[in-house]
Amino acid sequence: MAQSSITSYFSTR
Amino acid sequence: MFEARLMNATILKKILDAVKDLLNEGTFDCSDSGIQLQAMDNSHVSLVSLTLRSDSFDKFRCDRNLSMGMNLGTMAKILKCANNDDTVTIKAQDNADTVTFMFESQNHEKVSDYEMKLMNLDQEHLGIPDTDYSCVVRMPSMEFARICRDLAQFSESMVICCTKEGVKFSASGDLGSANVKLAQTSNVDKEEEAVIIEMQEPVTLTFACRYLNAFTKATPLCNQVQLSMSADVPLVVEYRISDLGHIRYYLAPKIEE
Repeated sequence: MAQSSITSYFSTR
Repeated sequence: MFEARLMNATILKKILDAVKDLLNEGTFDCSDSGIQLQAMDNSHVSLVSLTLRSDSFDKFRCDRNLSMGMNLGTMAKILKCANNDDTVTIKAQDNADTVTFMFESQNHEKVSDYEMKLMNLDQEHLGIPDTDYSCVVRMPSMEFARICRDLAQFSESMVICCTKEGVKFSASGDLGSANVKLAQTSNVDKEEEAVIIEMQEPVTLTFACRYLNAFTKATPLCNQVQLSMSADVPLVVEYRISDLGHIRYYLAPKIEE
């Protein structure tokens, strides 16, 4: 399993 | 001019304990609605979102929106200088480069103030979409902390599987494997001891134990914790902070390589 990044789910405002 | 007062330093100390393992620094955004902090940990795996509502402070004044970048390690050191039952007042002038923490003893005979330099933090703000989660679990926060601590001995990651029967936490590694199943509480005598599951669809997700264990540093803030999960989106671990607000931790799942 690989750790995903939180930035790949939430967009930059 | 910004001024926020709490009659009791304990809650602020607990909030700092709940974030300082994940974050070295953070920007406190202050407006007349309250104080918000949103920051990712250094490796951008988790996000901390803290909301404190202005109407729950004993005094709150914010003439202009203000963003204060603070070193959380330093802030924690300063808060250690307060007694638990001291009144805390956080003060800053508009466009100031410092913030002042003032502690006042209950008998008003000791007043101390600590000034801290503010930092210019170039932090990304993330937009968190409104999500209808497939599973929402409410459970005692101590129980969640215990499970995270126990299962971390077996593996770096933990599988959380939620069905209508209950929620199962599993970890397996070279030493062996561990499974903890919690059924929904049938008879709720004490609300803070209940396990309550609202499920639309069953969900199975894998998360890094290290982050879950860091989130459980918020356990002293609330008797209950809420876990919200949907397939392929970050887990939300939420602790309410009495009537003051909440702290939410978002954790990106582990995915198949």
